[in-house]
Amino acid sequence: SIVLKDVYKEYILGKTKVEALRGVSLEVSKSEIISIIGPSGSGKTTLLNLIGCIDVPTKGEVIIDGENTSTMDDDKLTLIRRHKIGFIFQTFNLIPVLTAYENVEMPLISLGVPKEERHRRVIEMLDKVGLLEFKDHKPDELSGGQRQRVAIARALVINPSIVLADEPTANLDGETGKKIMEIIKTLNEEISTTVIVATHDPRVLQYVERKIYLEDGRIVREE
Amino acid sequence: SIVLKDVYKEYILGKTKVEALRGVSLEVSKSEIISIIGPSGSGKTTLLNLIGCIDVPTKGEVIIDGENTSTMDDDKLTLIRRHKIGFIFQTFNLIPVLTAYENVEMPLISLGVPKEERHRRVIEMLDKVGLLEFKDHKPDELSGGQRQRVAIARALVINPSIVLADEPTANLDGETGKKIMEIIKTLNEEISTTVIVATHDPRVLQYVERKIYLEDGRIVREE
Ligand SMILES: Nc1ncnc2c1ncn2[C@@H]1O[C@H](COP(=O)(O)OP(=O)(O)OP(=O)(O)O)[C@@H](O)[C@H]1O
Ligand SMILES: Nc1ncnc2c1ncn2[C@@H]1O[C@H](COP(=O)(O)OP(=O)(O)OP(=O)(O)O)[C@@H](O)[C@H]1O
Ligand SMILES: [Mg+2]
Ligand SMILES: [Mg+2]
Repeated sequence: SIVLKDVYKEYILGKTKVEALRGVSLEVSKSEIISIIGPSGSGKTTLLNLIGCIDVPTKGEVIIDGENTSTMDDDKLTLIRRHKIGFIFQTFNLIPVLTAYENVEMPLISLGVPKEERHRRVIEMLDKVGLLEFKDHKPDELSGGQRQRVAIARALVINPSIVLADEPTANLDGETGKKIMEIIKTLNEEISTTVIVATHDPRVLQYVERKIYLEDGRIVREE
Repeated sequence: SIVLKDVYKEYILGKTKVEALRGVSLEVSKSEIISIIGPSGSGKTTLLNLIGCIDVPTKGEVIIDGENTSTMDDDKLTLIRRHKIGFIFQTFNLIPVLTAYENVEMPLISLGVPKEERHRRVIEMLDKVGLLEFKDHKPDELSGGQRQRVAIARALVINPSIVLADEPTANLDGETGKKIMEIIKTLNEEISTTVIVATHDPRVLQYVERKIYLEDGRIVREE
């Protein structure tokens, strides 16, 4: 489960202060599928980065499966990220010198998965997102939506217990976007993966059980 | 006007050949607003890159306002891009060391616009896309949708005669996306700008007069 207690995140820019999150409290139970909805700049990515242990709050607590991450050291945070969290980044963050195959394989190498099993799982995941034909392309030899699908495949290949998806269908047509949500839904049904999706895409919302509305760094509504 | 005559684009990847466009013919009249629709990987970005003189076809001709660009040298292509074309890239292509203000200002500097007029036009455009408050942020200090809006502002600030928009609302919520399309529509009404939008977003399509459907590098339907 994931608990946020009165979380603040500030960025300092020269003399100005940007308050990206202002007192966010939230509870997400194991195997829930929820979405974070809100205007551009409202704090969705910042919120996901805190839950994903990529960043730490200025104030308040982020508690993942009973552990308070806001006071952990970098090594501990790295372990949580590597083992529990599949993060689909808004800007993909692919490694430019590696092929699609190698990008997807990387987290399995970090987890010490043996070579044969890595190969089987990477091929299966690339096939699921429709990229088998493009496995040897580097990111700059792929379309925008193909890069997005490499980022998705890389996040999901570890069978994570938490998926954080930052606008995962932004560059995908309706059909392909639906295929991705079906994969995520199946993960949720088969291994109880908790899913938090930041999205502007109304088609994603049909898969979501609870909606959290963010505006100017605050939760303004839940349904 | 824009004319494509039997255009092919091939990429060579080691021993394999990727046929991104396979015999595309298209005519777009001055001040038309058209969209290119199609699945991820179908060739939309490749098509826009050819029209935008960022790349040249493997076969066939691209004719912009009566001039055949497929046989021009780089200097001539650069002149056309700088003076006529406002390109909103799918991957934004912002300069990381420049602020939002400076990124938007760059094309006006290239065109020799005097300092006072540059300032007035950059401020006006940043205001229109809702980013005035963020003008001194660098790209890594902006949200995904804010970066997208800097890319949009930079493309439109030159009052281009042709706008090529590659999924311009991918990272924007409905309200902000609508604001952007209104700006583009106004440009079309006031200075007869020709607009070609590659998009997956159904909300963009309400602004479009003609739809071109692309699949596997071919036009399969027009409406
Ligand atoms: N440099 C390259 N080398 C090899 N193949 C490439 C290269 N660039 C693009 N491709 C391939 O060409 C095809 C068309 O790519 P393009 O970027 O035009 O698609 P798209 O319609 O814009 O897709 P999306 O909606 O995902 O952005 C894709 O299958 C892609 O893998
Ligand atoms: N490093 C930074 N320095 C200063 N301000 C920042 C920084 N990173 C983000 N911000 C600001 O924090 C606010 C929230 O950003 P965030 O990326 O969380 O928004 P978002 O909801 O994901 O937006 P979008 O839908 O456009 O992706 C924005 O106004 C942004 O400009
Ligand atoms: Mg974001
Ligand atoms: Mg594209």
